[in-house]
Amino acid sequence: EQLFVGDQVLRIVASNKEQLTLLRVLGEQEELQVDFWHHPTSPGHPADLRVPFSSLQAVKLFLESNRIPYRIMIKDVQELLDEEKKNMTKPRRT
Amino acid sequence: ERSTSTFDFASYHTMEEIYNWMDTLVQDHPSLVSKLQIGQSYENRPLYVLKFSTGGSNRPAIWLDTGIHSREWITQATGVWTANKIAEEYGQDPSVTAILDTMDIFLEIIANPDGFAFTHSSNRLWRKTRSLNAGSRCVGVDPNRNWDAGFGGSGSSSNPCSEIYRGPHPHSEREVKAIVDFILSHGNVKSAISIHSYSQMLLFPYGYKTTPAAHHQELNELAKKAVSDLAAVYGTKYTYGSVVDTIYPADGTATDWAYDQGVKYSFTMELRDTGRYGFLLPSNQILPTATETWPALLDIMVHVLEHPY
Repeated sequence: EQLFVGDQVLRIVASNKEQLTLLRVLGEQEELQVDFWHHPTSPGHPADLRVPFSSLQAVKLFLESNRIPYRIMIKDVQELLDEEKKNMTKPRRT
Repeated sequence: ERSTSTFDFASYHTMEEIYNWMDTLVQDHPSLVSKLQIGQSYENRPLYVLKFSTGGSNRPAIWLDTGIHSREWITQATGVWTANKIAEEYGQDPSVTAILDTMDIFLEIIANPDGFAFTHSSNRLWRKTRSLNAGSRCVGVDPNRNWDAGFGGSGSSSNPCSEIYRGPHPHSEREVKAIVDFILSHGNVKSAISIHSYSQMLLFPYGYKTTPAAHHQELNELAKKAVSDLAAVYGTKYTYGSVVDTIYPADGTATDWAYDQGVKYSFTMELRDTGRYGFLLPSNQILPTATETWPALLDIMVHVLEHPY
């Protein structure tokens, strides 16, 4: 089973078309293994990007150096998955 | 003895639990609900559809599907709750009774069973089908870019490793082809609503072109009413409009394909969330999400009933 320990989901709001293009380029870097949960559409609209723990530093550096604003939407994906799994087994037990 | 009344709608379930529950729903409502198999997935799992019908033959019909993107668990859970609601409300709610006295409703709860099984066993964030792509190490096709409507445009990808990979050709995916064949052979489907998550939107054609749909005005008005009645429940705000205007260009989508086949009332719903949990919506939001979605679905179904074509 694939684990997502330390993976984060960043909510990124591109301010202009140049930043949108940079975001799309970021999404195509296969080695980063990022996954757009919400694709970048237009300036001002949020894009949600799941970033594996191993790529976090590089991605945040890229965003900050290009002044692309973001916030952390999910701090640790695996924590939510563990919670979800716990909630699934609880009713079964009862 | 199993019964639908002991099923926990406020929890996420495995495919086996959902399929078992579907059988109990049919047992509990034998004169209203039946289960069809419209095909098999790539890994040969059955593609089950619940049929809600009070008789007649080839009546005008409404098609609903959930879970075509397997990681969007809130949609399959909403599909289960909605199936139960339709069955429970027939004979109680005047609108549901009027709809089913004239039309049939078809609901495919797990439209991508291979992907759904994979989210339970191996990768909770899997979105696509599980078909193998010749010449690539990457698996799967985006089942909502594989339809023969603007297929191959810039709103999808030719890269098998992309999450929006369109597939080798239109309807290459058995899960998509099965719905295509069903709707074409039925020939009297008047509305198709494909339920996704997340971002709280009610969308209608087109995604593959900027030209407004012929019925843009009517669809827009209907969407406006539906999202207003949805918001009235818990205040959840939806945006609405054509796919291309509201989100981005998207090619090869189910909604555009259905509309191009003459299914006038063709919508995509994007359920909660607004940017807190994304696809990992906690199970304590299943009931409020399904409950608020119901009036919007009912608005569309009543409009279809009242505007035969």
